[in-house]
Amino acid sequence: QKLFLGNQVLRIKVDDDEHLNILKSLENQQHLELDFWVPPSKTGLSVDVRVPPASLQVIKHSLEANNMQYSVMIEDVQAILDEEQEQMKENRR
Amino acid sequence: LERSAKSFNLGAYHTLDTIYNWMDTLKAQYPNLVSKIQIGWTYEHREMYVLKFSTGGLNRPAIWIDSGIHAREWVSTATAIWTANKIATLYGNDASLTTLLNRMDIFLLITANPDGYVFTHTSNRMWRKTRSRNSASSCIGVDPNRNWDAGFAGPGASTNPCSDSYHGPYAHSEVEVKNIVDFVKSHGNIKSFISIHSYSQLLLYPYGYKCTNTKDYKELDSIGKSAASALQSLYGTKYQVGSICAAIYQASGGSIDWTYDNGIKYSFAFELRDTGRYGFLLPANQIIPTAEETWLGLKSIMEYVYDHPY
Repeated sequence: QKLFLGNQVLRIKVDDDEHLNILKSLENQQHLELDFWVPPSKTGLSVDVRVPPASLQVIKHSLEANNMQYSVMIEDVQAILDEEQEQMKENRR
Repeated sequence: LERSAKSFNLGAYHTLDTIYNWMDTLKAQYPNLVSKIQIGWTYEHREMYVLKFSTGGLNRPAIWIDSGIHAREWVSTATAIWTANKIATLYGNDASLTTLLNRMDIFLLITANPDGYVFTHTSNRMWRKTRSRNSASSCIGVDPNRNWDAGFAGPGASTNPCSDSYHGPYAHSEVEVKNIVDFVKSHGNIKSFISIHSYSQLLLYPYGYKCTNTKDYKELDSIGKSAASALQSLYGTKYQVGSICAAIYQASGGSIDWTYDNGIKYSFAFELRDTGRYGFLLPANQIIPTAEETWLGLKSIMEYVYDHPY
């Protein structure tokens, strides 16, 4: 089972076309291994993206440098997955 | 095996095997209403089953509901299970649903992407696509909601096999999609087609592959708004209603665009709720509230379809 230790999901506010273009450019950078849960599509619609720990610093820095507001929607994806697994085990019991 | 559909925990996430076993118990418990139809095999050779709710008749006008075409959207699958149980238990007890089922059939495909669903349970909880292999790439899978023959390979679908929105080598290349297409075509009398996704609280109608309104735009918008209002009445969950292109983004090769272009006027897609900001990881204790409110939206659409034959 693939682990998602330290993966965060960021919710990013998209105020204008410039923000949109920045996110689209990040989306195309495969080495960052970003998983867009809600992809960048239009202004006014927030983007949710799962970011592996190795890319967190780069992404957050890039957002801050471009005055893009974001919040951490999920602090640690693996923690929620562990809880989900535990609940499923409990249910099976 | 579950001994009774009543002992099944509808407020939990389940594996594919458990879901398939539960289908048998539901069928056994409501033999005069529920049947299980195999519509084909998946890429990894798993059965694809659709539950048919019917009180008889031959090739009656029908409503199709599918869920889980994107593997990691677990709450949509869980909602469909709850919905199947609801339909079975309400028949004979709810005037509106009973009337509907006396003239129409309901088809419910609980897991539209069984291989992907199994993969989310065994290997990668974040998996979205099918599990088919690409001859030209080491990356696996196609986005089954970009694989339909509706503006195939147009804007909003990726040509990159490693992308989560890869459209596949050709339209209906994915056997899971082809199975549904063949079933819908051979049935020929499906009047409403509803796909259930998650999350982000949207109720969508065509088009997604182009940003122009359908000729039925006004009617679909009005049906969608009524359904969203019914849904919201239970827990206050707010839905945005609109065409795929207007409400989210241009996305080609989607299921409801294909069904609409193939004559199924009442084609809709739900993006179920995540009011708690969990995304695809909605905790199991939110399954039942999500399903309950979704039912009100589904019922609103189904009643409209019943009242407006075409």
